[in-house]
Amino acid sequence: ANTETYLKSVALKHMPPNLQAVDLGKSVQK
Amino acid sequence: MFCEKAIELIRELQRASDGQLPAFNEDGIRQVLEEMKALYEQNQTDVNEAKSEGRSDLIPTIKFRHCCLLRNQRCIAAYLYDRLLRIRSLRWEYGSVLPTSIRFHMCAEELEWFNQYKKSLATYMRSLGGDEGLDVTQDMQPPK
Amino acid sequence: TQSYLPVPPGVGMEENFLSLDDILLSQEKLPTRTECVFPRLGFVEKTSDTRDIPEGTKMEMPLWLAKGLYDNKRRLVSVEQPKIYRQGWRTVFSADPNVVDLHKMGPYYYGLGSQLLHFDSPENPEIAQTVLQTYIGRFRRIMDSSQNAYNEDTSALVERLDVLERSLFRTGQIGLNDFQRWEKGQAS
Repeated sequence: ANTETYLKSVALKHMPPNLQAVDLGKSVQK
Repeated sequence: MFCEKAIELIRELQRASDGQLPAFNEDGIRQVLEEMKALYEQNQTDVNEAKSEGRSDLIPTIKFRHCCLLRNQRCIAAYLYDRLLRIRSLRWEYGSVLPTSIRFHMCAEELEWFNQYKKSLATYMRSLGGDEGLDVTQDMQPPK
Repeated sequence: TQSYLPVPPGVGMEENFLSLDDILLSQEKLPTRTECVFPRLGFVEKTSDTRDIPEGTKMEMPLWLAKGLYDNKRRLVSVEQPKIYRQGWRTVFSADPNVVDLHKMGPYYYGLGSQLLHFDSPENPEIAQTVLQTYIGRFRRIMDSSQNAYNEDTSALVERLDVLERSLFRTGQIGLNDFQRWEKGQAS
């Protein structure tokens, strides 16, 4: 939640509407 | 070429070896966001034209710009996320009070993130070892 | 710092979305050809009358863009193999993989070779096999040199290694140094 809040406030909310979400599951090593 | 500024952000972090935290590149982020806005608006125009006038020949260009938008998004997310990993490691290396020189390299949101991280870690450590809690950031080396 | 654990690169043909290494790998350029017109993107030829990229334009395109545009059914771009992955060089690698300067010819020889497999080509099985056998053929020397170079300048040992191999060498050195510290009673 902390990380999501950070990403949203710094960058994601300033991006185009269809690009404002990043799946943090992608940060987990595959 | 699109996405040049975005890859510069990544290179900047890659050059900062061994987890050091360079200054937050607010200007770089702003430029990438501006490029994303321009690409999106151009695509909106072309999508509308493709729909209303049957210009299916615009589809490759729309796709091209969409790839650039995704690339910029990825670079920004990775840049910010990697900085958080470096900031997180600072808690373990320096303790809960960071040197001023490092704090100067952080933006306000990163300082806030660090404060929240400290609280999460403290809550977790209090939950260990019965009533007293356990400071897992101490004794990082095994005893002799 | 030991506590900094960056998002690692993906394995094989996979990329990790937030990995800095994978982002830099995907910035590598591939020789491509446009298979249709790209209207209104004309930055390639500033002097041309139209602002379009014409069909049949040859250009060096970053991997991330080539992957994004590549589609088997709807041909927007076609991708050529870089020289290092073609038959001539594959023969060199099969003769002796240790002679090649993979930093100069790469530096992402294994990573880019793996990513090339996303683009359909009848040579893909041979490319995959060459990349794998090259790694196997060079691994032993990298491991040996990383375990025998203690407290010395290693620049000559790594200068001909690709990015993955340098990472491997570093891992070997960390293990060696940790072991030496433990032997000297400095690990507590």
